[in-house]
Amino acid sequence: STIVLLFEAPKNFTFCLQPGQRIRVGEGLGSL
Amino acid sequence: GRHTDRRVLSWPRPLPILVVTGGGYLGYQYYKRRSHWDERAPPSLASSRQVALYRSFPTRLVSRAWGRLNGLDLPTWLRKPIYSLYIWTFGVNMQEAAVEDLHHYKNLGEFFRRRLKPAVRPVCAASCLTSPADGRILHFGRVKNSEVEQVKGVTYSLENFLGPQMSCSDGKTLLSGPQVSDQTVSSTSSFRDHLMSSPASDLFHVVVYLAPGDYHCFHSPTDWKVGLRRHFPGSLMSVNPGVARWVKELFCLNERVVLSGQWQHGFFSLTAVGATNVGSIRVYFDQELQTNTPRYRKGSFYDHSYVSLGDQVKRPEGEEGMESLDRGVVLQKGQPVGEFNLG
Repeated sequence: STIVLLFEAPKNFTFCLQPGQRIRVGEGLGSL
Repeated sequence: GRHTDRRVLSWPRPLPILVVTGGGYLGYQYYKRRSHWDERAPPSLASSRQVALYRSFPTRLVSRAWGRLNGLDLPTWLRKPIYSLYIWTFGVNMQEAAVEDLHHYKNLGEFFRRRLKPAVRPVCAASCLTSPADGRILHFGRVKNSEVEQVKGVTYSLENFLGPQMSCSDGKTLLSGPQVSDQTVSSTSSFRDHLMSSPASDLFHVVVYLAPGDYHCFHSPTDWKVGLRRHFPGSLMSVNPGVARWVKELFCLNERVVLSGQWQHGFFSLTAVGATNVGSIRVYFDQELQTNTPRYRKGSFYDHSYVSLGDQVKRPEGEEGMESLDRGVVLQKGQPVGEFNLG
C-alpha cells in the first residue's frame, strides 16, 4: 500500500528527504 | 593423466563454487537494489499488453479471498507460531505495538491492524508537514506540467489520478463536489494551475510506500480541512517499488481513496492507494466508505462531500480532536485518519 501527498506550497518549500529513506509517522518531510 | 582427471572430477572444489555462486548472488542483489533506488538507472516499462495481462488477473477477487482467510479466528495455540513467522518474515517491531502479547490478536487481520504505544511516534513540531505513515520514501518533488512521477522517470497524469475538477466561484478548488460545481476544467495543461490558489505557489508531491511489516494506519500530515472524499474502485496490483517502476500510471489504475481540501498554503490532498494484499482502505471519520467491494465499474469514481454535511459525519469513538464542520472535516497534525486492511 502507498500514501501519496499532493499539496500546494510556497515556491521556497524544501524537502528534507532522500529517495529510498525509511520514515515514520510524525517525522518531518519538509519546511519553509 | 587418467589418474589426475579422476581426482579432479571426484574432488569437489568449494572455493570456486562459493566464489561463482556468491558473486552471482551479490551481482543480482546489486542490480536489484540499483534498479529500485538508483535514479540514473533507466526504468524498463511494461508494454500496454503486459499491463493488460496483469490487470486481467482477478486481483480483486484474490484480495477479498485473502481478506476473508485472514479474518478467520485462529486457535490460541496457533497464534504465536503464525504471527512469529510473519514477524520474522517482514521484520515487524513488536516492541512498539500497544499489545505485545501475540495471543491477544484473534486473527492475522487484527494483528495487521495493530496499534502502537502512544509515545513511539512523536510528531515533529518544527516541520509544517510530517509523514502520514511508516514506510519508505519512494519519490518526492515538484509537479511539472500536470504530470507526477511515481518513481524517477515514470509518470502519471495528475488529472487521471485526482479525477476531474470543478472551478469554484471563490477561486478555491476541492476537486468536484456538489457544493463546488460551476464549470468543469477540461484542459490538461491547466489542471495543475487550477488546483492552486496562488501563482506564487508550486505543487509538490511525496510518495510513501508501506511494506507488509510496517504499521498500516495513516495519520494527518498537517493541520488541514478535508472537503471531499473521492473513491476510485480499480485494480489491485502490487505497489512495491519494482512494480511502480514497471507499470506506468500504476497509481491511477489501482483502487484508491483521495481526501482533498485546504491547508494554510492552499490545496492539499492525501491519497491512500490499495494493493493486492492490502486491498481495503478505512477512513475513521467516514463510515459510508466501502472499498474493495464486488460491485465495480471500470473508470468510475464516487464522491462524498464533507462540505455542508457536518451533521452526517460521525465522530468515531476514541478519536479526539476530530471536528466535523459544515465547511469540512478538520484534521490536526499527527491525528489518526485511517488504516489499510488485509483483503
